[in-house]
Amino acid sequence: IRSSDGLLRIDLNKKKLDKETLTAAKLARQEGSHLLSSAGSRQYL
Amino acid sequence: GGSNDDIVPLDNYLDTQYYGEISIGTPPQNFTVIFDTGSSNLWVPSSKCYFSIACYLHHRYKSAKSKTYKKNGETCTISYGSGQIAGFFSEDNVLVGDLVVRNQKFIETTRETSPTFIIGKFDGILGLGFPEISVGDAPPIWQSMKEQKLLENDVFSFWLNRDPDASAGGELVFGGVDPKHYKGSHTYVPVTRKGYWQFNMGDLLIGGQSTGFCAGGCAAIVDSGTSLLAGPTAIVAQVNHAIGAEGIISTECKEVVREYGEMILQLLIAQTSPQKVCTQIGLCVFDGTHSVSNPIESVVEKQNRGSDLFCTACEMAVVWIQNQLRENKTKELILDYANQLCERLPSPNGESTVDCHQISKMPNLAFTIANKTFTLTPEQYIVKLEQAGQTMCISGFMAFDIPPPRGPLWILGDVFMGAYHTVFDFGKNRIGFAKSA
Repeated sequence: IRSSDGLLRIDLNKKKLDKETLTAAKLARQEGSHLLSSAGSRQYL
Repeated sequence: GGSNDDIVPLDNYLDTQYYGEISIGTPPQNFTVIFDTGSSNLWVPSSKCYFSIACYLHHRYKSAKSKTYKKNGETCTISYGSGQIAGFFSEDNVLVGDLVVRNQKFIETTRETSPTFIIGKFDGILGLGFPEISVGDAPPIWQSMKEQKLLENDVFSFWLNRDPDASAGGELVFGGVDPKHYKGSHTYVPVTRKGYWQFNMGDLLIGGQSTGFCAGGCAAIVDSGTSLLAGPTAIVAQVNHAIGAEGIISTECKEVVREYGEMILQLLIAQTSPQKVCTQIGLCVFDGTHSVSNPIESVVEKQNRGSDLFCTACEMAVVWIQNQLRENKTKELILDYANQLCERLPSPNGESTVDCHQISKMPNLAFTIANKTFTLTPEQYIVKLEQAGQTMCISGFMAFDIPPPRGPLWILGDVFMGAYHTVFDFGKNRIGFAKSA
């Protein structure tokens, strides 16, 4: 909420990391790198 | 893609920890989004998304129920991780905190083809990168805020709470910085390439010692949509060695050290430019700026893959050996160290586990930014995970190699942003870091 100091504050929630989501993230990234390498000369990350 | 399609591959968001609430439309429809400095579009699932499970598990935007909705209809596709999001642009008022951003262009997704968005606790993503990487030229929300003169100062800042027991996850502040959440003053660096929040970073020090590879400077991007830190394999292997993290053994690396280690050593002692050492040995060719694997062998795919590995291993060995030479180590010690590092190579895109009981014995690591050191203690760079009621520890460093000219590149995710309160100054195109409080 915007306060008297003129700042707009947004609260962030936090989710605990767990092994399963990290493993899934790793697999997703590996898939992603295949996509990127097949994209050839695209300059994206 | 089609003429009206923009395709920009993004990071995946499975390992993201921090998210917050926004509303779209009148009356407001609430969505949980990741505030992501590594992308620039705002998207949420659409009520017109019928064939993706992820859409049914999350809040969906219903344009028919919003009095302030404006049709756009331009289609778009965003590639990320293992799948794609497809949808179309719409415009509506977006409520961020108590601030109404009018006529914000955003994507209503109609297809989400990845488990990422089924598992994710968030409905969509709010990109805080630059317009240069925005699909469909949609302005990022900070740009709309600026144009509509909604902010006191043209900045936003992140405080991420790393206290595992605290209920508050963190705070994103638009229009300034919250003095409660940092100590001292910020060190600012200019944005060197717009798109991502990219700047030039220097060396990584392990226990005060240089790791060499980025001593001459490496690019770095600050990415709130990534949990860990990702950087060049040659450095992450040294981190792994220093903290006892598991790694994969590279036979090519060991072979290079065994067969060519002494030659590399001699060439470096003879003041050969480090960039040309692997070329002189014949494992790489020099393209004028840096070494690349030998293209002559590229006609045989298998050989080419092999020569790539030997060239990469050689380049890493050169950095490691050069670094050890600076410390006046003996030949035997240097080659032994390089051989040990070959057993600590991080698996690409993988995390490395460490012994939780050894955290107090691990060294501090420090990034050099604007000639100042930004230290990370082991408690800050080791991430604790819960698995089946047991705590396991992983290194916050992952290997991620981007070739020149774009790389080598560091991605500073939540592990770094948790330790350092970060200011994104789009008025002056600079990024500021101060110790988090």
